[in-house]
Amino acid sequence: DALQTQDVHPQPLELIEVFKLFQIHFNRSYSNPAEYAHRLDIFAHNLAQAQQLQEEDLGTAEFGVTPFSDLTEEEFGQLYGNQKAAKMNPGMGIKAEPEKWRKP
Amino acid sequence: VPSTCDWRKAAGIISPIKNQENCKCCWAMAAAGNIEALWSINYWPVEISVQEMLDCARCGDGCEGGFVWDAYVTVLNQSGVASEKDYPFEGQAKLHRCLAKKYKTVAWIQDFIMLPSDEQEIASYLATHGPITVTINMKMLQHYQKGVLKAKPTMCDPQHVDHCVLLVGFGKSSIEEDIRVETVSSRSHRPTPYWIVKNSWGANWGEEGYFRLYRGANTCGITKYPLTARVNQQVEQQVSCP
Repeated sequence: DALQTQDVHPQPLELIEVFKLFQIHFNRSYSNPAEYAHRLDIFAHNLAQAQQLQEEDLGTAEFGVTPFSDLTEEEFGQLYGNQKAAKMNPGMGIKAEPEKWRKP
Repeated sequence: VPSTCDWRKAAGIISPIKNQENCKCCWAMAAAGNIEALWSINYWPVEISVQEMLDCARCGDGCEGGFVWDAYVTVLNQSGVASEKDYPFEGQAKLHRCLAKKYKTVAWIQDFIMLPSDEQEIASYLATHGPITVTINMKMLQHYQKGVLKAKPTMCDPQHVDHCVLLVGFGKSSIEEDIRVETVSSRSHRPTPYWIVKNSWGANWGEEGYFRLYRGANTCGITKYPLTARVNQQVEQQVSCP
């Protein structure tokens, strides 16, 4: 850990502690110090993003650290987004015809 | 339409939270949750094979995304679906390795339908028939922890829907919850209506695998593709949501 923290961009100690807890809680490890530093940067960005969402949210939702806090928005979309559904033309909604399926 | 509905309160209807891991198969997991719930409401509890829906789908690339209706068509083409226990989820689709014939069928469907894009109608169907699948914009879920998510269309584009989930109920926020989050006096309190949504990112995410989305403003495109299978024979049996 000491080696890792020396190699990252200057980050507040508090953030590094929060990131360490995130790693423990979600069982995350990174292959090398460069990757660790990269993920820590993304984590810091995402915490700021969560804070922004918290300020803009109109409901009672709470935003913060999640299992996806070390992923960029693009990575999150690529890993979990159903791109086929997203690419579907809005005018091409399919309506099933129940009667057709009922025929033997 | 009742004021609240939560199918989780009925024992054995909602199967445990699934985890799609690195496979983009939300469409199959949402469809499986829908069939499992309807089968349990109408007959007996089952947990069905998501892996079969991936391996036996027409295109065979189930971990690269898909549509809920692809899952229903696969179940119809296979004349049913095996159990999760017999044909377990492996986190990756096996091209041209459909093993459906090897296992006993534990559930099947008659057909599937798309409901009107109207939240009141969706709530009515949910309360009287069972959980249904929807496709939403998942952007804000990356940072979601708990509570009712309410977003403007500029923050969560309702036209760009990219994640399939299962609606299992609806309700309204309590005064205690609203007061905890913001400065609301009991006199001016207006409860926030919400949907209860089952996700497929494991029980460690959100509210033990679930989240709540504001109801009544097409938040994140929830009304775009409301789909459900039907498991009954000829006569539509109406049930009552707890």
